[in-house]
Amino acid sequence: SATAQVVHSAGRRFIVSPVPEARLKEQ
Amino acid sequence: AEDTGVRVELNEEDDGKKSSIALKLWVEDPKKLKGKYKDTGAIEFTFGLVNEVPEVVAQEMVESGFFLDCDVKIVGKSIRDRVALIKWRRERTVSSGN
Repeated sequence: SATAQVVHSAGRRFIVSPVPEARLKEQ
Repeated sequence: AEDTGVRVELNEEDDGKKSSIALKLWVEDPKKLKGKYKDTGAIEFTFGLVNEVPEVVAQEMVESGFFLDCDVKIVGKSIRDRVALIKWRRERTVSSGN
């Protein structure tokens, strides 16, 4: 499971992870 | 909440006390976005419930390359709707406890 981290210049950390399959288009 | 095509969910249990909370955002329906969306996956981030503005976080996502500028409003609205729900649930929990 590949994850990547992006740190914005304002200091916020965004972590990119796989989309939860079971939660895609639940409706 | 309106179906914006962008899904925002809690990424941790809400104990009702923390001032910041972990959220996870991903695109369910890229057709609802105005700009071309590059499928990067889900974005995990922490949001300050007391002092942060959803649209500012959305702008930071744009600047970080996750979305195009034309979609900043739809991303901001998606975060705002989820944050409103979290706050509403907290208020309801507090008022039912009193």
